[in-house]
Amino acid sequence: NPVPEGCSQLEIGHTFLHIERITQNVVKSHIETSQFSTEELRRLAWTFYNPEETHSYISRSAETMWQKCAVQITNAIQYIVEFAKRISGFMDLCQNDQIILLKAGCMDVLLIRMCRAYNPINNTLFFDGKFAGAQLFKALGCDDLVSAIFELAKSLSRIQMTEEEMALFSAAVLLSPDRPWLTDVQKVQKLQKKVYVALQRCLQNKGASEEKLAKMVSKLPLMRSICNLHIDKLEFFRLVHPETAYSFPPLYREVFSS
Amino acid sequence: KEKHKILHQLLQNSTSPVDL
Repeated sequence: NPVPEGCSQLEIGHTFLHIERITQNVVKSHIETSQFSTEELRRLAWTFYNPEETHSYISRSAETMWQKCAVQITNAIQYIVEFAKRISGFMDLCQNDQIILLKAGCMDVLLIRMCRAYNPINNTLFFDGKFAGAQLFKALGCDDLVSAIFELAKSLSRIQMTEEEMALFSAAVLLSPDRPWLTDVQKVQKLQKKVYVALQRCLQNKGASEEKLAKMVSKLPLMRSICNLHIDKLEFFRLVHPETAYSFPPLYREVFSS
Repeated sequence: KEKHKILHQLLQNSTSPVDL
């Protein structure tokens, strides 16, 4: 690319190095904090719940199944908090903003990470040690939420993001400056911009089309609607089964409380 | 702070579930 006016080769070199460092940091953080490695998931790709096991999940009470899912989500969130902590610049934000970004964005990151654990051949997701179809979650009483999650997993897996792209996309979504109540919007904006530049650079290097980033970004509204639907379902569950909801892991209750 | 006690702790902890 031609050198922009007023910009020396040295400055461009610095910028390039800076972007390279961001990419390395975010990708390393993503890999270190992935609950399951790609190799592990590949090895388990053909471990499914058999019909008897599926039936036993289906016949559980809504309360038992909600509890089970809350625990699984909580485990995943702990890894996402660690991912955030390892992203350069995240810990330089004030703790109020760190919490706001995590509360608003950890479900988005979880949904992006989920496509690593999705098998498009038989439309199953890795859950509690094996791959499960949507019907396994019947007892939750949230068919619309479950089918929206499977739909998203399918469409995200079609994009075929590399681990690098997934890492940078997760970080960019987590660092969304439009989350309400942030104290230092500009600081978050700056961080997100850098990550997006790194993502663009990464896509260019791999010879990916311009469309790929657009496809990734186009999934954000569906992700946001899934997050909202999850909160609605949780609110309803809390009304019907307040005691069970109170026994959910404290981190889950903290992250998804209004 | 009380409302987000666990998140505060996780953010301040140097050991994480990843390291354990």
